[in-house]
Amino acid sequence: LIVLEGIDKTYDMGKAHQVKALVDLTMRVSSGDYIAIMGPSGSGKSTLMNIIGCLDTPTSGNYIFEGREISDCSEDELAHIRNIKIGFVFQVYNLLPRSPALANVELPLIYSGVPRDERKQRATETLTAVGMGERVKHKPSELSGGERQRVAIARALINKPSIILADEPTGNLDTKTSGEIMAIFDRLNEEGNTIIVVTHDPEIAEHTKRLVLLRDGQIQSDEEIKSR
Amino acid sequence: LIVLEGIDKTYDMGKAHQVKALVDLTMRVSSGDYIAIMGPSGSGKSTLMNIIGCLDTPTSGNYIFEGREISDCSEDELAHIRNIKIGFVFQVYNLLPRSPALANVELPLIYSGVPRDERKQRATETLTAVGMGERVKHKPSELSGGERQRVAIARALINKPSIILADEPTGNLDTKTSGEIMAIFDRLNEEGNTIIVVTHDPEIAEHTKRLVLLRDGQIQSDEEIKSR
Ligand SMILES: Nc1ncnc2c1ncn2[C@@H]1O[C@H](COP(=O)(O)OP(=O)(O)OP(=O)(O)O)[C@@H](O)[C@H]1O
Ligand SMILES: Nc1ncnc2c1ncn2[C@@H]1O[C@H](COP(=O)(O)OP(=O)(O)OP(=O)(O)O)[C@@H](O)[C@H]1O
Ligand SMILES: [Mg+2]
Ligand SMILES: [Mg+2]
Repeated sequence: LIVLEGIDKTYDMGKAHQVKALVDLTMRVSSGDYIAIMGPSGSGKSTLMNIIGCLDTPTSGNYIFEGREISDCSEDELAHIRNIKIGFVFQVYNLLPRSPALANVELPLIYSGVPRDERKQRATETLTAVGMGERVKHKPSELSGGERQRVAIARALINKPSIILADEPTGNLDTKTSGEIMAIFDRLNEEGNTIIVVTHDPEIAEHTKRLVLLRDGQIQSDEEIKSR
Repeated sequence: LIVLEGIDKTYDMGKAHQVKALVDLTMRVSSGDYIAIMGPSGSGKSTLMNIIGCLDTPTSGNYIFEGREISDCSEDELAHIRNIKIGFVFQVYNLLPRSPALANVELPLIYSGVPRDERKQRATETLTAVGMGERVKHKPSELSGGERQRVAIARALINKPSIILADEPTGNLDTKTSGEIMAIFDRLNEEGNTIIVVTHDPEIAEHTKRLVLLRDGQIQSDEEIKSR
C-alpha cells in the first residue's frame, strides 16, 4: 500500500546548521496494518507522519502510494489522497478557531460534496461516538484540551478513510476516554482499515500489531507485537 | 497559602444552556505542597488551574491568595502574582509563534527587569536543563510537540516562581523525557516550592504527595499519597 525508500528530511537553519529530522528511512505498510510509532520527543515521528500523509515532502528518497510515486502526482490527486483516502489526526489539532465543533467535523464532508442535512447528521453521529455529543456547538476555545483532541479525531474519521494517521491521539485524554478512542481504532482495523498511531504510551501501542521505534530520525526497530 | 471556597464557574451558552465547569469547589493549598490533579477529560482541571493562576475569575466563591482576596487585588498586584509569584505551564503551550525558543523563555525576565545579557544566559541555561539546548534558535513551528512543551516549561520556571502550576506538562513527552521534567519538579519541591500538576498519567501523579480527583466540576476526593 505504502512504500517509503531512503527517505531523508533535512531542515536548513542557515549558517551551515542543519537539522536531519529523518535519515535514510525505509518502511513498508500493507493494507490492514495496525502500526504504533514510538520514540523520544524530537525523534522524527510527526515529520514521518506528515510525509506519509502527503502534507510534507521529503528532501530525498521515494514515496510510493498505491503503486504511484507521490512526487509525480498532480495537485488534484494529492488533494484526493489527503482528503478522501487518508484521515489525519494532528498532534496540534488544527481546528478552525471560529467554527463550532460541528462545523469543524463537517469540513471534510463539504470537500467530498455531501449535502447539508446528511453532513450535519453524520458529523453529529461521529462527535457522539467520541463522547462529544454534548459539545457540538462549542468553539475550540470553549472546549477542554481533551475535547479538542476528540473533535480532531472525529474530523479525521468522518470521510471513512481507509488509512488513518493519528499523531498522539490520546495525549490529552484520561484512561477511560483513551480506551474509548482505541476501541474505535481497533474496530476500524478489524473492518480492514490501515491505522498508524504515534504514541508515547505503551498501553496504547499494545492495541496495535506492529511497533516501529524511531531514534534520531532513523528506524531503530520494526517488529510485530507478539503479545496479542 | 491558597484558599478556594465555594468556587463556581459557569459558562452561559445562550438559550438557557449552561455549562457548569466548576461547582462549589473548596480546596486549600499550603506552602510546599506537591499536588496532582486528575480527572476525566472535561472535568474542570484546566478551569481550576486558570482560576488558581489568576488567569480567569470564578462566577462566585472566594479565592484567598496569601491572605488576600483576589477579587480585591489591583491589576498591578494581579500582574505581579501571575508573572513573578506563579509559573504557569499551559496545556496549549501559548508560545509566541514568531519568536525563537530563547526569546520565548526570556519574556518573563523582561517583565521582571533583568538586563539583556543575564536574560540570554539564564534562558539558555533553563532551556538546556529541559533538554532543549540544541534548539534555542528554533521558532515554535520548527519544533516538535514535545519540544514546544519543554519550551513552555522552561518559560514557566525562569523567574524562579515559588508556585508552579503545570497543566499536563508531560502529555507530549516520552517516558525518559517525562522523567527528566519530573526530576526538575521534584527538586523544586524539595527546595520548598509549591507545585500543582494536572496529569492523566498515574506515574506522574506518583511523584507528588497529594492527589485531588475532579469529576464533573467537583472534587471527588483529596487525599495524601501514602506510597511515598
Ligand atoms: N520546520 C523545522 N525546522 C527545523 N527543525 C525542525 C522543523 N520541524 C521539526 N524540526 C525538528 O525536527 C525534529 C523532529 O521533529 P518531529 O516533530 O518529527 O518530532 P517528534 O518525534 O514528533 O517529537 P514529539 O514526540 O516531541 O512530538 C525535532 O528535533 C525538531 O526540532
Ligand atoms: N469558554 C467556555 N465556554 C463553554 N464551555 C467551556 C468553556 N471552557 C471550557 N468549557 C467546558 O468546561 C468543561 C471543563 O473544561 P476544562 O478545560 O477545565 O476541562 P479539563 O478537565 O481540563 O479537561 P482535559 O483533561 O480534556 O484538558 C469542559 O466540558 C468544557 O467543554
Ligand atoms: Mg510529534
Ligand atoms: Mg485541560
